[in-house]
Amino acid sequence: MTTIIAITNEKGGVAKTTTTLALGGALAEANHEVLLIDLDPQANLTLGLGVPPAKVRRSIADVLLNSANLLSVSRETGIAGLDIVPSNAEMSMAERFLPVRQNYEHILKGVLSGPLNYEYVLLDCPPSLGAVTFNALTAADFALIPTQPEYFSAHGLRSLMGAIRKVRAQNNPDLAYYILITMMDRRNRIHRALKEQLQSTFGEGLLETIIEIDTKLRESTIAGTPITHYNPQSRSAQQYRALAEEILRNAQAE
Amino acid sequence: MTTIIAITNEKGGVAKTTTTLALGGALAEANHEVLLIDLDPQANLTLGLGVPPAKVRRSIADVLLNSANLLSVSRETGIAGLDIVPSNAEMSMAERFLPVRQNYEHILKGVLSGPLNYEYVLLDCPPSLGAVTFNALTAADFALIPTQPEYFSAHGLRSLMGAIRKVRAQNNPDLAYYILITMMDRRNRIHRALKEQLQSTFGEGLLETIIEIDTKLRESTIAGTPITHYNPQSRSAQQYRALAEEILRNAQAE
Ligand SMILES: Nc1ncnc2c1ncn2[C@@H]1O[C@H](COP(=O)(O)OP(=O)(O)OP(=O)(O)O)[C@@H](O)[C@H]1O
Ligand SMILES: Nc1ncnc2c1ncn2[C@@H]1O[C@H](COP(=O)(O)OP(=O)(O)OP(=O)(O)O)[C@@H](O)[C@H]1O
Ligand SMILES: [Mg+2]
Ligand SMILES: [Mg+2]
Repeated sequence: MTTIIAITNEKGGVAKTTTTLALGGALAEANHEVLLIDLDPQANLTLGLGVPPAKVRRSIADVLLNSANLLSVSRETGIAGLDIVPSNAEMSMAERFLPVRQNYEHILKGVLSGPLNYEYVLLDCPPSLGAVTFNALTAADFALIPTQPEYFSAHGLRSLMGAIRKVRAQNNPDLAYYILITMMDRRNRIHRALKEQLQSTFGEGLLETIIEIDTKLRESTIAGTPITHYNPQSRSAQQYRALAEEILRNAQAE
Repeated sequence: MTTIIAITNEKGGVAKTTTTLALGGALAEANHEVLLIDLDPQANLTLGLGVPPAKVRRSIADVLLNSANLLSVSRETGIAGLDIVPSNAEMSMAERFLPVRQNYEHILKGVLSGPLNYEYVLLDCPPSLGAVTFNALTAADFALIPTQPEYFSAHGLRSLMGAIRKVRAQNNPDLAYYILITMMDRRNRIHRALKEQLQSTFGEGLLETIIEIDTKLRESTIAGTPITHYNPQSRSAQQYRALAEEILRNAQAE
C-alpha cells in the first residue's frame, strides 16, 4: 500500500522543498521506503540531496512528457530507504506542453498507479497552481500544505482550497489536506496572531506539529542531506520527526 | 521618458512583491509618477495595497488576454503619485493562453509602448520563468532581482541569467539587470557567507543597498500601505529609499 503526498502551496518560499526533504528523511529513518519526486523546474529538491540539476540527463520531465519509465529515472540518495526522481530545467516545458494531451491531469496518477515498492511517495510542487500541481493533486491521497504564519501566505490558502475542491469534483474525490505551519518565529507578534487565525479557520485541517525557524535547516540544504541525518539532535529534526508521527497517526485513523 | 523595471526571480518568497511595494512607495515619495503592475495570479501586490483581489473585475489579465486598454484597468492607490494595475485569479490563465499567440512575448511591451504619464513602471512577476515573466523581461529596461542570501536562492540565479541572455538575444538586446540582497540577517553566518559569494560572483551586477529582515515590512502588508508611508522612520523604509536613490543614480550614469 503506497501513500502519495503532494507537498504544495502556490505561495513561494514557504518551505515546500525543505519539508519534502526533512519529512522524507524522517520517514526513511523510521524504516519506511520513501520515493521523493521533484516536480519543480528549479530542482531544489534534487539540489538539496547533493545532485547538481545541470548534470541530470533524465528527469521527471521525461516521465511526464516522453513516457519514460519512472523507476528507470529514479536514483538512490545515499540515505537508506530514500530514493529520488530528480528534476532539471526540462520541467519548465511541462506547464506549457502537458495541457495539450488528452486527460493531461491524470498523467502522473497513471505513472504512479502500478505496484510501487515504496510506502510513501512525496511530490515536491512548484510555487504555482498550474498543470503540474493539478497533476500532483489528482495523484495524491492528501495534500500537505506548508504555510508561513504571514499575511500573504495565509491569504493564498483561499485559492488553494478552491483548487482542491475542483480536483475533488473532477478527478480525485477522496483528496484530503493538512496545513503545516512552517518557519515560525514564536517571538514574533504577527506569527503568533496568524497562527491563532489559522487554528480558528482550519481546526482539524491544521496539524498540531509546528516547524520553527532553525538555521540548521539552511545548513542541511548546503550539505545535501536531510536534517534528520545532517543534525539528528537539532530542534527542527525533532519537529519533522513529530510531523512524520502525526501523519502516520492520521493515516491510521482514516 | 518612462523606465520599465521587471522585479523577478523564479525562486519563491524572496521579497519580489515587498520590493515592488516599497520601491514604488519610495519613488512616489520622491515625487516621481509611478505605475505598479501586478503580473502574479496570487495578486499579492494588489492585496498589499489594500485591494481585495476577489473584488477585482478587470485586471491585467484583460489587458494581456483580451486587449483591454491598460489605463482603463489602472486605478489610484490613495498614495500620491502611485497607481496600480491589479491582478486577480484570471491571471492563472495567462501561462497557458499567452503562448498560443503570434509573438506572444511582445504583448506587454506593445501595451507599454504608447506614451505613458509615468516615469517608472514596476512589474511584479510570479515565481516562475514562463510566458508571463518572459513578457516582463522583453518589456523591461532592466530586471531587478531580489535574492535571499540562501543556498536555493543563490543557486536559482543561474537559470535566471540564462533567461536574461535568451531575451537579450531574441527580443530585448539592451536588457540590463541588478541583483538586490533582501531579507538579510546580519547575525547569520550563512547569510554573511552567501552575501560575500554574491559580491564576488556578480560584482557591479549586485547593488550596494541591502534590505535587512524587518518585521515592520510584514506589518505594512497587513496595513495595505508601502513601508515608506506606513512607518517612514523604520530601518526598512530607509533602506528602500537608499535603493530608490541607487537606482536613480545608475539610470543617470547609463
Ligand atoms: N524552518 C526553517 N528555518 C529556517 N530556514 C528555513 C526553514 N524552512 C525553510 N527555510 C529556508 O527558507 C527558504 C525557503 O524554503 P524552501 O525553498 O524550502 O521553500 P519552497 O516553498 O520550496 O520555495 P519555492 O516556492 O521557491 O519552491 C530556503 O532557503 C530554506 O533553506
Ligand atoms: N525584509 C523583510 N523582513 C521581514 N519580512 C519580509 C521582508 N521582505 C519580505 N518579507 C516577508 O516575507 C514573505 C515573502 O515576501 P514576498 O511575498 O514579498 O516575496 P515574493 O518573492 O513576492 O513571493 P512569491 O514568490 O510568492 O511571489 C512575505 O510574507 C513578506 O511579508
Ligand atoms: Mg521549493
Ligand atoms: Mg510575490
